[in-house]
Amino acid sequence: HFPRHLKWQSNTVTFRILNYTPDLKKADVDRAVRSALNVWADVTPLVFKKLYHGNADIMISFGSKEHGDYNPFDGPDGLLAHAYPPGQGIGGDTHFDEDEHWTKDSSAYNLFIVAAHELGHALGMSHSSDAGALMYPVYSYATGFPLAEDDIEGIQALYGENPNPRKVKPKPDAPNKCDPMLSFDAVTELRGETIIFKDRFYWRIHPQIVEPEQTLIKSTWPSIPNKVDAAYENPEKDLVIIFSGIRMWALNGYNLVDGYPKYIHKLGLPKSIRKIDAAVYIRDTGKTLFFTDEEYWSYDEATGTMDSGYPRSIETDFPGMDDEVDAAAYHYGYLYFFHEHMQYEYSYSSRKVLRILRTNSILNC
Amino acid sequence: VPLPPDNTDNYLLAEKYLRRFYGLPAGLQGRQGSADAFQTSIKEMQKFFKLEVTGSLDDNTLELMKQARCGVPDIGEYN
Repeated sequence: HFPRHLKWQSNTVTFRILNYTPDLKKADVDRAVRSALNVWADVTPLVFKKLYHGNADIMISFGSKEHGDYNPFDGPDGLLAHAYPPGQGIGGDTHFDEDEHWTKDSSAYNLFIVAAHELGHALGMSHSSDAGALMYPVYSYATGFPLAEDDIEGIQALYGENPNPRKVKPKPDAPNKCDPMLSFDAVTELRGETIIFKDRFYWRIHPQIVEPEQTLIKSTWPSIPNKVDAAYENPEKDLVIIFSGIRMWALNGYNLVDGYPKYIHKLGLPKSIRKIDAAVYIRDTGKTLFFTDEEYWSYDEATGTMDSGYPRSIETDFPGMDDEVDAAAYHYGYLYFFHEHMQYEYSYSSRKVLRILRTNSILNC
Repeated sequence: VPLPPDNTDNYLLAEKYLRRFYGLPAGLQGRQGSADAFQTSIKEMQKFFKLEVTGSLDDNTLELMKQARCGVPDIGEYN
């Protein structure tokens, strides 16, 4: 919240749209603003009433550079919009930078998403440090209901719950790297950095930086799904392959490779396989191991074919390991299997598990 | 290796960013005062965004400062 927990004293809040961006039809702007207000109305007792004349609590306008409040915008990109906390006069007013290109899709800055964020300020919400929350200060595009648990908790602390709640599906908060029960969705290397996928986010670990960096998957790769099942790097080809369901994507650095996504069955997996749990490239052999349920497959990267004699049992071939795997990584002769909140360091030469650690020890916890 | 590029632009960008969003004081405070205030503000920003708190303008911090965002400060009163 803002200092002094500023809020509107009445649950009926008025708004007025003073002018419109030429980027969108008037009806699209009206719809974006109304939808943005409904997001907050869905989880509180707040009711929003539109005015067409005179002073409203929330005055919405588009302007560029210096636009009358001594808080100038800065041209394209950078600052997108701002809004003032509840109060008299300029309090509640919401301004959008007209030098941005406003859209109703993901092609530029989505007006609905930015409006929902700014109207949060107009209702008394300050910025959240949770990267998955709508009130996080940095722009990112997402579909679905935009509020996370963090946002809902914050607005309900000011106004209470909606007495006639609509069924909404809030986004979960960002995973906590020091949660002792943390599990991973996928782990891969990417040009010397380690990338760990969990829910809608990924952590990036640089060998020379102690603190991992957490980012929304969609912020970096908008066309990759919100949930990643498995990932691995083939350093010889300088490619990272990402798996989600029956599809896979290829990345060259941080760029998506043309021609993807493709079906995972192109690798030679039977059509009965609907998901890969984990994947890891073994540099010493040139093979990639794919783990599905309690079995694994071996893929020859040089020939682009599955090795014969597979699938084989994980438990049989990797003694000491659990029977299922969430994620896998390979470093200097050791395979690291991640399953639930534990990771197993498996030695290829000794053919046994040498160490068992917590999964999140890799995140400096 | 090639000489690093002139970092003046990056510093100015960071200073503007911290002034707007983290209350970095403007105006003359003496060399030591300015350096301390800058470092304190950068640390506050790094802590907010869950970056490694170095107090210096590293690549990750600079990259985040360049991202499109809301104009409301991240700390303090806004009126």
